[in-house]
Amino acid sequence: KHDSSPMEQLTQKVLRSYQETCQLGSEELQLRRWDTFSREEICTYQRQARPPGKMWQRCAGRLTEAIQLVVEFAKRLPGFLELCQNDQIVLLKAGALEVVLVQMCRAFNGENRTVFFEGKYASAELFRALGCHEFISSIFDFAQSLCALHCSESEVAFLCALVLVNANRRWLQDQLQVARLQGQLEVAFRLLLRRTQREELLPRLPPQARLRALCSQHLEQLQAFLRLHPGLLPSAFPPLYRELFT
Amino acid sequence: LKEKHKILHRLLQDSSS
Repeated sequence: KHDSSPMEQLTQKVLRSYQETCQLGSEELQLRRWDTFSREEICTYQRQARPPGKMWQRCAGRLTEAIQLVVEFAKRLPGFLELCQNDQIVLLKAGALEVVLVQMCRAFNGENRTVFFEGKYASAELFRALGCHEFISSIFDFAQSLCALHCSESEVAFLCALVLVNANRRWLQDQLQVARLQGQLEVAFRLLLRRTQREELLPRLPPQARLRALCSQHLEQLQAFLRLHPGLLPSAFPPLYRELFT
Repeated sequence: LKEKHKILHRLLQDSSS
């Protein structure tokens, strides 16, 4: 009886969309959470990343792969492809990186501040060659704060869906339709939290502004990097990354 | 917007992925 309710069906679809488009399963990520890069491996990484932009290119590549999966997640979300094409693009352009940042909490070990990157867990030190240590620290801080909430897979799935389906994004054509979908997702999320006795999660979630600030910082850092290395574009970064961020 | 985001638009249209 419970399973047949429309909201329960929506919950199952959101979770399935999310699981079908995850790069790595949470069990595998948990099993490998102490498999960290050694000091020597970090040095090798930093040597390899020495030519200007090598590490930026590498990270942009990984980020683009993650964003492609966010697009697939969006396509599987109930109601998303029924939105007009303009609004699908607006929501993804504004929200794809935010979704990746939320998903990062699954691949983050808060006990030693490392994140899963190219096969192992890496400390912020590995990303030093990017030349934006403060920004990387802010991302790690965000992941740590989300990690501390110990979200279930269903909760992360809804957080991602609600980051994406946000009727407050600028340039939406049919704001009402996006708001309707957002409302349905919010109701299903609240029902899930009530059922699992996790209602305390909502007030503890990081504010939306924090995600927005991280995305703005990413753009600022990218622009600063491009100013320093004007010859690198257009070939250095994946086409989708360029389309979204430059 | 579609013109400016051809890759994103194509990914959204691609039903095989």
